[in-house]
Amino acid sequence: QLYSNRYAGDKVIRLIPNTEEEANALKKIYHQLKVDLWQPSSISYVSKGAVTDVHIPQNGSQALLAFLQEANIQYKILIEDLQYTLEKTSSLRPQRNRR
Amino acid sequence: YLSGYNYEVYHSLEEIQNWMYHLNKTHPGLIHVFSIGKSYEGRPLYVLKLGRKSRTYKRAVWIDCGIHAREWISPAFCQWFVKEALLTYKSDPTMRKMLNHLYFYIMPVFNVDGYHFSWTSDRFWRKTRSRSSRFRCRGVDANRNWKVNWCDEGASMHPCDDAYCGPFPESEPEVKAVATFLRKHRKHIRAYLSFHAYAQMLLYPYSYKYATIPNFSCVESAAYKAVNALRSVYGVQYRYGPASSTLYVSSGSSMDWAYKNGIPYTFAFELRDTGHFGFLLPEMLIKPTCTETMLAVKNITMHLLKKCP
Repeated sequence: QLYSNRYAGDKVIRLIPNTEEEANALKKIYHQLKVDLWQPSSISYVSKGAVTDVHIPQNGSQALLAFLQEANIQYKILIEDLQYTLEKTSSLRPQRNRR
Repeated sequence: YLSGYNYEVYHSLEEIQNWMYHLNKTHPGLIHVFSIGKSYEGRPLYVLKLGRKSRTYKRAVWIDCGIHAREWISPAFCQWFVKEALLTYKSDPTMRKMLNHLYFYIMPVFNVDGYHFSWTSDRFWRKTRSRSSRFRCRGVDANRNWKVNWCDEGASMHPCDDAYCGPFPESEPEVKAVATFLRKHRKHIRAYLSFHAYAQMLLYPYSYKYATIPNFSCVESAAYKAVNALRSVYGVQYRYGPASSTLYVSSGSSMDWAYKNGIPYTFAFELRDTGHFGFLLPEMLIKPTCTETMLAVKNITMHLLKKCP
């Protein structure tokens, strides 16, 4: 297993805060949960209307999702299980290689 | 190594270095590999000088890939570019003109320590791997460490942040090495291209402020034609424009520094995709991504050669 399976259960979630209040709330929870921001590169960029893609470890994803649901912030799960996607994309090699 | 090396898979740092050594030996007429310094962890910083060797003066284009470690499609593109250049030099008049009139300085992996770390330990590492005795966190964002409005908006002073600007400008030996090289050769370097992922964008200055560059007309038309050429291959849409308004404001970027230091045409590509795979772009998408980007780069180069002062 790649990277000793460390990404098992991790998710990548896309959020677009609709208001500055939502953006500020997200910044706060991102700091608390120590997320890995895929987009943008810094928490300071999180603002109203800006797309944020956040990689959240397995042990933080429940807390984040619960927070998003309670705050009624729309989100989309881009990657349900990062380890699975990592393994899968590594195996999606061009046909020529498999031959 | 052109037909034996697989350009449609991601390669480790060691594999990329061996590839460069081999090309240096097998293509002496078009390739010269040299080191511009050492990384924080002591690895050589290799650059390929690509182009027909000439005693007469030739201008140059600088291309770097892999400033951010986890953006693996970026070094893959640099390798693809070299491969295409060597393969089509004789058969493609455009490529022949490019390599006859210009030198290309290609740095396939800028952030060698970070790239190696992303292969061996943390796939999503972004920064360099430098340490400070004062802080527990490692690494500096190599695209916030340049001396252009350094550590202002869009960069972080906190060492544990991914956009950490560093203790001072050019604190990172990798940044220092490239900056030194570009300063030394700036009179004949005509364009600077830097490759990142992911967002599907073609960006030009400024990143650090909302303002229009003096040579906007030529830069904007080059970008417009490039994204159209890119889209013509597989229909993939790239946005283009000044980085500050198209992406976000960020200070200390290499693109802005190169522009400020006299390189008149500077661009940053954000390659595929827009979030479906993100940094995990599958290997089967290396070929289409690189093919379309290749066309964009050729377009920019020819536009600058023919249409821009």
